[in-house]
Amino acid sequence: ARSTNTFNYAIYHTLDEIYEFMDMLVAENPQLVSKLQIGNTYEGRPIYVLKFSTGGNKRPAIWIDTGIHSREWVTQASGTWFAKKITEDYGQDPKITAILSNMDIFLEIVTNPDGFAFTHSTNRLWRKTRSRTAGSSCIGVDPNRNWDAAFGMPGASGNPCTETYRGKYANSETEVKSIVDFVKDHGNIKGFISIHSYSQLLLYPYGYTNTPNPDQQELDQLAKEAVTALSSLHGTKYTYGSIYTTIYQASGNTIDWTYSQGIKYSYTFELRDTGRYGFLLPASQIIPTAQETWLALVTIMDHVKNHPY
Amino acid sequence: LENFVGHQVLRISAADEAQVQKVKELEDLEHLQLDFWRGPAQPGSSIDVRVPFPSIQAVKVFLEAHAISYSIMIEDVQSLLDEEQEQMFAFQGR
Repeated sequence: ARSTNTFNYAIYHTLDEIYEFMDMLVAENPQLVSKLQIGNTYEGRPIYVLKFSTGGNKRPAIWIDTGIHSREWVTQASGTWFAKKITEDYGQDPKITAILSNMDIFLEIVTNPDGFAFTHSTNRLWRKTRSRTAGSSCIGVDPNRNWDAAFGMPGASGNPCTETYRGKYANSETEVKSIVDFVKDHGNIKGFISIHSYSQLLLYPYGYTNTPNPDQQELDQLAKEAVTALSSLHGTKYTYGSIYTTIYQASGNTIDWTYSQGIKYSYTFELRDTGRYGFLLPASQIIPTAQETWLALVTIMDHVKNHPY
Repeated sequence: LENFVGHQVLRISAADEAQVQKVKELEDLEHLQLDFWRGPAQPGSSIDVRVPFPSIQAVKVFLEAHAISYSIMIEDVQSLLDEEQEQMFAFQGR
């Protein structure tokens, strides 16, 4: 593609193609979009975040990431679509315009670049990072069990050969540590949305305990509104609730950590697919998935803007 | 490239807490190389697991021996992967 207008959002792309897309988007929208490098992966690839900002310094911000589990290709594809959508809607759509007039949006389209490249070259169903564990022949850590939130408690594995291996210690994965450092350094992130795929859920903390979080009532109500907006487009059925009560116990996960950092509006999505395709959702479903998810994202972002804390 | 010929994805329905625990036992059997797409949680919620071909018999025998119901959600993972590849090649050509 020669521009983000001719980029094909309805197919799956490699890491290089997505990185080229980011550069095009920045070049086409220099007043709105910039690209930040927040770190490097275990294998040395750059980790990029797109920043959408209309000015100001460390404004309240919303973080969105896609693809921390590399095989969940519809998330990276949706993230690419979201990036374009933000640039299209700014100045056109009142809600997005108002959000960007008050806040910044950070979007990390490929949160696990090593794993993503591995899914394109070697093992399509790879989920983890590609880091090595001393003393084990098994490779990789589940980056959604590696955060410093009840790290090592039930709901993650200490066995490097399992899919939910938590790693040796919290933040052992550079892909996780890079986000941790960025979020702490920024200090003004008010909403954090981590996007996964498979099983159609919208979840909030906690994952490590079935104790309700202190903001449960508000987060639950907002989740309900977001899911209602999402379902209004194609009728996709979503379930919502806390990670622990809705899906299963998961310690060391992303949004438990962000919530513990004081980011009240911490959510994680599981996008389309009730299981028929697993992580091989047909490319024809990318755009419908992104479109419906966008409605939920706007609902959450709009609420974050309207409820400063 | 890793080959997924004959891998199946099973959707397991654990009826009670005892059956959930049994599936958790399965999760701990490392040699089976199971890939839980949706892990065991509470009774009534479905569990999805990709089972490599060499482990299929052992897993099904285990489930049936404990009267845990399951269905085959994806018959052959590789055929889905092949479809995805074909689709990607077709789009590249276009």
